[in-house]
Amino acid sequence: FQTFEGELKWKHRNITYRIQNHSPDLSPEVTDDAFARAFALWSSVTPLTFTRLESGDADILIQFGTQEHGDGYPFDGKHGLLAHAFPPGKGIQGDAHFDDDEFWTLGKGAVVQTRFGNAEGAPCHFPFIFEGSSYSSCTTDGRSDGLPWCSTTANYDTDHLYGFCPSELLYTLDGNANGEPCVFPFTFEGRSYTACTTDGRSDGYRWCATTANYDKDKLYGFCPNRDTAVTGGNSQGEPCVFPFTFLNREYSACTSDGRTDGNLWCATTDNFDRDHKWGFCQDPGYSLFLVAAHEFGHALGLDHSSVPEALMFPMYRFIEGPPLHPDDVKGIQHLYGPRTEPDPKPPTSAPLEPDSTTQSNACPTLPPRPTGPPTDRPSAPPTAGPTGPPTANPSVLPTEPLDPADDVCGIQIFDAIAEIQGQLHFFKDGRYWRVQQGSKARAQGPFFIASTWSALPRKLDTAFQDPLTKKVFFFSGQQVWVYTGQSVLGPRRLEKLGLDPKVRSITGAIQHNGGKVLLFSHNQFWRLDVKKQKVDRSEPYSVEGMFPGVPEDTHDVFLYQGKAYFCQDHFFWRVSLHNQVNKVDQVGYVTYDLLHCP
Amino acid sequence: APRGRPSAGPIVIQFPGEKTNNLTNQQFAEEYLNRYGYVPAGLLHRDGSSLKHALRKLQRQLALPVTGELDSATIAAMRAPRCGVPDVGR
Repeated sequence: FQTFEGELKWKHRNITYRIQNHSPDLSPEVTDDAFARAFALWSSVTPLTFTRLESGDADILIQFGTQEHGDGYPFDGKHGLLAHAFPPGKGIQGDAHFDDDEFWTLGKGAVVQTRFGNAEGAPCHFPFIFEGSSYSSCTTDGRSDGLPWCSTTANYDTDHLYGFCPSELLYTLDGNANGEPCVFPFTFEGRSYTACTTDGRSDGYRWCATTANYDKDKLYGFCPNRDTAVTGGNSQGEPCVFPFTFLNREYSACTSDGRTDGNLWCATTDNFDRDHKWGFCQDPGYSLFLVAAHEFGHALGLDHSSVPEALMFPMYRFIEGPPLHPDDVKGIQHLYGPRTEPDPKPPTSAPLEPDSTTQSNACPTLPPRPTGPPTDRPSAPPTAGPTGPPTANPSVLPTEPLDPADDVCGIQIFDAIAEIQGQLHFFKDGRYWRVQQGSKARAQGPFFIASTWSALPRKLDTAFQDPLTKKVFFFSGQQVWVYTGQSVLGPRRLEKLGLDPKVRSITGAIQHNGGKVLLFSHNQFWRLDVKKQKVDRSEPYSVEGMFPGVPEDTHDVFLYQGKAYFCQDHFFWRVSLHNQVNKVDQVGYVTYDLLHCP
Repeated sequence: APRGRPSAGPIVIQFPGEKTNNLTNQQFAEEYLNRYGYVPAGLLHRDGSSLKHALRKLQRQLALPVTGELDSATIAAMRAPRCGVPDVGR
């Protein structure tokens, strides 16, 4: 072992520490527990005690940061340099800094600790079975509120044990909002934000407001990374978007193409060539517990050891057993002497990772930290959709009492109607209902649009799902949003699609073969190339010329089971598109014929 | 069948937001030796013996075979994840 030049050490035994911020990679409970266990290693062999302070001056200040983070010793992005700490002393001396471009885990991949649910905060069990399908990451399937969840056993269908996964919709980190979840949309410097942002910051951390108006309320928190988030790159915290285009090739999985270091990466939009947004895919990560234990060794006065098995050896090595080597013990006892009391003080919280040997079966004893009033806590278990693939069936209904606006059969004119994931969706004033294809059953709903597609406004004009990419396009006024799973691109202006700025709204859409979609605006339409996201030509076609027999000014057009529906008032004109001949084959009522209302 | 273009080898690009890392092993090693305290900045360029000396020091510290050469084991050790506190000096 080695000590620092001058044998720097603390002159007192009751060492204090303060955790200044948290990594978005881990829940605060897991982070705090890792630090507490790391300190406990050293207190178990010395007379030192470690007390956590919530505020004020502490001997050891713990901080996550990236690149140049204020001390003149910049971090270096992902991998390489992981953390550093200063030897004992005043001011910055004794402080420990962790590079947040690393992926912090307990050494064996993402630690997805749940909150709420019915599994008492147990970690996710991956893979798990839900409705017969296997899931290797948290999912929003089976829910209408957009909250990612996971099963905490291998089979949700049999065990029904679940919890909610880290998400900005569930809680925030640090900031000044006491961990309250994000509120979307929120206003910052007059602009509306529908997702976490790094705007207004230079450190790359993603944040959100926890009220609708940051400019007025100044309440904010940092967004936890979802389990699907990339690390590093220039899109920290964003999920991969598959497929994505890179050098004109399409990728449906993480790749090391374009790199010499073999690290897997992905784009966080559908086109790297265009957007240049990317990040590293998840790997086993680095154990925060082991790295912290090493750094705290420095903070107590130990320099690097030349014993490869020692914790104070400079290189990172994942081990599952007790990390202190006799060399480490000799070193720290050289500075502070051996422990004098017979029983080492246990860590301030129970280990999440018993003996650092297990992860997925760990059972935390800390209760979840409250993040708001009890009514804010999601409490309904994930529920199976009635039929069809699990991904399309959010089925938890809003909890407010039924009011007339909730009665789908009382609605004469819908804002938009669209077939999404094989189900007909009816949108109206921030809510939607859905009807299973071929089913004569009543519509399910209402569901909140904001819960399923949080970026969207209440009033939609049109929606459609591209059959090839499964992307869902939403139009409202002169704006368009494109959803790929839970990730959203937009809002973008209609002009970006090559439409004339005079086009005030899109009133309907019909998907065609070959990646083309007809976009309608009242009596005219354009052909949109979905891949290019551009209309073919600026001159619109006439609806009358292509679809004879439909009313002149329809307010909604959609495709359902291969037929086009043109809506006016509460009627529809159904057009058969077979054999290149467009012919009206039915006129019916939206309410009775499509919604099966009595 | 149409013949594909002859392969020019894998394309490597500069990813936005990522520091250029196209240093040669020699340049990388010099930067590493300086960063972790094995040699003061700038001294390596005066003569080759200082590099050998610094490498020997590093190899002893990292429990590598002491060759004084920039061999593959040494390069691999230098590229491994580690603590940012210098191994030598303050």
